[in-house]
Amino acid sequence: AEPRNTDSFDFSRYHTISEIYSFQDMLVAENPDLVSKIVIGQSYEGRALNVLKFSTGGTGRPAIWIDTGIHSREWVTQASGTWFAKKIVSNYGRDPALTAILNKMDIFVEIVTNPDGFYYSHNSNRMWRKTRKPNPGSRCAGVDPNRNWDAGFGGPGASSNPCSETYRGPRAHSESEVQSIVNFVKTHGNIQAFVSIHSYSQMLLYPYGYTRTPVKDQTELHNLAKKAITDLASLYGTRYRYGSIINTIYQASGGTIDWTYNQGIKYSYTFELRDTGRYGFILPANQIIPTATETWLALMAIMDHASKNTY
Amino acid sequence: KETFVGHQVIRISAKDEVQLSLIKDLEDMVEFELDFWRGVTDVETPVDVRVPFHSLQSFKSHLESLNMDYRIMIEDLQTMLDEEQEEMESTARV
Repeated sequence: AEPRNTDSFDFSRYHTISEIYSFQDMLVAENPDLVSKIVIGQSYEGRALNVLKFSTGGTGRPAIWIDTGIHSREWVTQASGTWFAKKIVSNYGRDPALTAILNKMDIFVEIVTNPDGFYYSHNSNRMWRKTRKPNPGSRCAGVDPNRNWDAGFGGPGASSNPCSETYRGPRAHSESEVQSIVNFVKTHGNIQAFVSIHSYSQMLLYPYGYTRTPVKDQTELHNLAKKAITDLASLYGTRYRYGSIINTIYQASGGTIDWTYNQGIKYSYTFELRDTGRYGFILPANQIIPTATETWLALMAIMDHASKNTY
Repeated sequence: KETFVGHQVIRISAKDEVQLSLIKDLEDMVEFELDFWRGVTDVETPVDVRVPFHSLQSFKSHLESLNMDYRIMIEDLQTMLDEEQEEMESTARV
């Protein structure tokens, strides 16, 4: 049931990696003046790490980054990322707030941030979370790509056991899926907001996870998080908790947004999407569109604030 | 393809900080082969953990020995995964 265009793409069901990659190529082909695809690297097993760039022109513009699926079993996130990409195209020129954002900033969306793990979760182990690179000397493969960043790397809140779901890896940025984003962020040099999307628990989190030291922008990030989850809840009443990672969930070292914040990206956030624990990672497909739609309201709050407060 | 017949997802609620740290200790009990879906956060937030069928009985006994409150969040994980797969295939056919 290959869709002929992105209008006939069925966002209300889960898709395989090849279906999502085809969707990305269709979206680019349908919108050559707004959307382009950048391959920022390759996964361990050689899959392209695709990033969709939404830009209305200019060079070196400030930018917003959104990624989904870094933990491969969190399927509602890749599905939501696909929906966000179509939403950006559909709303540009129609929604004044998004149009204003895109007239000033670029938006980058990496939908399948851990392609090897995602393929594996579809074909071998639905519960797979990590990357798929073998660990020398261990029967267990994979590194937790959200413990592999050079931010408190190796501290409490990650495991040194390759068989653990939170194995941090042999060294910071050892995973190509992580190193590729690091290279992209450093090369771009003007990303002002970075949102990494996970599930589940219904939380909106900001740094830090590896230390109790509050970030210097704590008040602004806290207030913006409150605004974002209030907008999110306005649609279906979905309740989110919010706060810093270490105060809201647990200590986690080597985390994505701790690294991005330390790179100077002030508006660094992690979402934990639906649900609060009836289905967990096996969220029914009929909740994909409601989840993406409500999350979009929170994303718009963050992107709107970032575009009005560039630094 | 890995199957999860008989695997259950157990939701554990800590009564206090002492119990919370006992749950945290479970993360190092590799013999149960636990997969923490939602890790330890605070007393208000329950912990969700996938337990393989072969560990279920001993794990539940262990929780009961610690006087832990728990309930079954997902009765049989494979049943849910089969439903998810069936839905993906049927909507793809459509």
